[in-house]
Amino acid sequence: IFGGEETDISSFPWQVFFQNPRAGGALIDENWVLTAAHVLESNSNPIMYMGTTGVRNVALQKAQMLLADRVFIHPGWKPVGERQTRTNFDNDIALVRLKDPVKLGPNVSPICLPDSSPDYDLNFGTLGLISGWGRSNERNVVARLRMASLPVVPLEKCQSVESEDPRVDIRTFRFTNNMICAGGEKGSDSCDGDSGGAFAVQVPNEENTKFYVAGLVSWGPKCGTYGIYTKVKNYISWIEKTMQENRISDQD
Amino acid sequence: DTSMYGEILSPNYPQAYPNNAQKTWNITVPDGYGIRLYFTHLDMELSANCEYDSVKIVSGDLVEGVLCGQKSSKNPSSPIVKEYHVPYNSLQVIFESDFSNEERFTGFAAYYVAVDINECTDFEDAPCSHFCNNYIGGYFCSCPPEYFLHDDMKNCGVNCSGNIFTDLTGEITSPNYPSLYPENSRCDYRVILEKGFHVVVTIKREDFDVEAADSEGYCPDSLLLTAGGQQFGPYCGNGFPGQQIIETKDNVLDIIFQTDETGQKKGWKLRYYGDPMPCPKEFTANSVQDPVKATYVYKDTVKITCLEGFEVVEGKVSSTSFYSSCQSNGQWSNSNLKCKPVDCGSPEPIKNGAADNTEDTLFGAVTQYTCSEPYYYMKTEGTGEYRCAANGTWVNEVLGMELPQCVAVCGVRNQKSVGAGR
Repeated sequence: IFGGEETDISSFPWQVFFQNPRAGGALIDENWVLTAAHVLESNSNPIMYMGTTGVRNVALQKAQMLLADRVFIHPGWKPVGERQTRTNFDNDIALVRLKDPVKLGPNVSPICLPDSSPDYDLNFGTLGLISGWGRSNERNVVARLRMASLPVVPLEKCQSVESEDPRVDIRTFRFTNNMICAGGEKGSDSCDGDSGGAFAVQVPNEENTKFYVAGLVSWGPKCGTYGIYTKVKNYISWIEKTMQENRISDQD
Repeated sequence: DTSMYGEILSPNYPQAYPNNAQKTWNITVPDGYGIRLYFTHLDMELSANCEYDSVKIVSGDLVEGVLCGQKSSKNPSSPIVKEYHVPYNSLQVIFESDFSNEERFTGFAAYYVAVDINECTDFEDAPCSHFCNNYIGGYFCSCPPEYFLHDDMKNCGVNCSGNIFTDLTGEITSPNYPSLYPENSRCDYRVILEKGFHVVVTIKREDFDVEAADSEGYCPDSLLLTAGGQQFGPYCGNGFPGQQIIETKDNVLDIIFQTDETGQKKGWKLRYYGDPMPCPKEFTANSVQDPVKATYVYKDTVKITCLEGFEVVEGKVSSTSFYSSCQSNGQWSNSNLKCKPVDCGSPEPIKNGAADNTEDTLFGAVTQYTCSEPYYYMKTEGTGEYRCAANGTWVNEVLGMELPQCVAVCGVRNQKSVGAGR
């Protein structure tokens, strides 16, 4: 997380820590974690943790460990060859079904899902919260959870940023309606290691403050500028169908 | 020893009999005969009342005659001077002479023969109840048609035993009713009904006329009814003296009608019917019966339906109704079955929630489901309140039998307060 600050896990109780490779995810149900597809490409059997602000070994020993039972990568996610550089992050979304339900508590609870109503359409300027243990301004490896608040901006903003790697031409990347661009304020941005984490937006028309996962940290041209987030609203049907068809019944 | 005839001569006959002599002759002829004793010669001392010398003829305790003095036949063609006829088969001839016989007396000569007696007519009491037939040396009794001779060979009676009645209703009369019933009879009748029915007898006063009781109240002819240890009667007289309706407590009734040799009347007529055994009107609580009747009797069947919220449990099967039948012993079948409150059992547990009442689980009980707050909330509609319904399930007003669902509260940040410390 660039441009953000340290925070306590209790402020982001849905935050899931993927140990290796380091990434994030969002708890959406006692038995399901939502994350980015590219997170699971290199590890389809991730070990995850929840309920901890710190992620040093000592802290992880006290955290709640989550084991994956099965992984569901969106069918629209296109694999690429090992030597190829990915430029298409369309449908960067995946679900992880857990072996055992998580035990909820003050530091472990799910984030809400959007529904298909227009209320959940994101307007430019809508603020979202991002969190994770990804690279920060000062550190490549972060030990304690960080967060930042950033606005939704037009996708063109993301398209206009020059890539961090000069060999990479941002214009070769695929931009779709399944993506949200956010950032550009005070250098707040997600970065490597934050992938899969939630772009949490306040639930509209709700008397009590609640947050839903509007986006998932997906990719970006350069940390500290703008980031692209998978637009979760576009995948609600797939998420619900996948969860329904693959839920573990009480008798299993 | 018996003989058909004999001769009796005074001592020393035909010479003078001695003084102070006494001799007894016991005459016996075979049974069925009488004795004809006749004297052909009599020459004895005459005295007043024959107190000096005499010959006495005794039959049992009866002195048939005492002879003394001289007698001669008045019939020239017959030598008999004195004759006796006794309708018995034994006789005694007793001769006595005293101490003084100044003259010579030759005594007597007597002869006896057995003669047939007519038992049918010779005695005051007729030996047979109906027909008497005399023959030489005896007699025999006989009976009219439909009568039979009893073992005593003298009395005739009617065969009126072994009559069994099994119909639920019937009529029974004495033999020949309303004509005279037979004498010397013992008639027995039996009513046997199916268990579960009691015999009820009705006798009209005018349907009863039996020889009246004697001065001591004893009925020479009598009607006696017995059932299940109860005895009714004996009854006799003109007009039925007992209750016109006799309700026994048994399904078997014995009727005995006895008659002696005299005093026949028209007899009696009775009707009977089987009264079904009643069963109690009380049934298990919390139920309704169909049909509802003032009385229930044997073979009645009733459907017992439990009120709402109650059920009958037999083993692992429960139902809301059952049938009972009034049995022959006056008890209902299935009387062990009771309508008990429906038990919904412990409320089903739910994930991430609980029911507050798991002990009171009978019909009408209420349990409240709540979710484990603050991390879960009740997703389903309704208040979470479930009531134990009549069908044995916990039911919610909105969800019915569907259980509530507790789902995780989402999107809530539990921000720690910063506090004053730096």
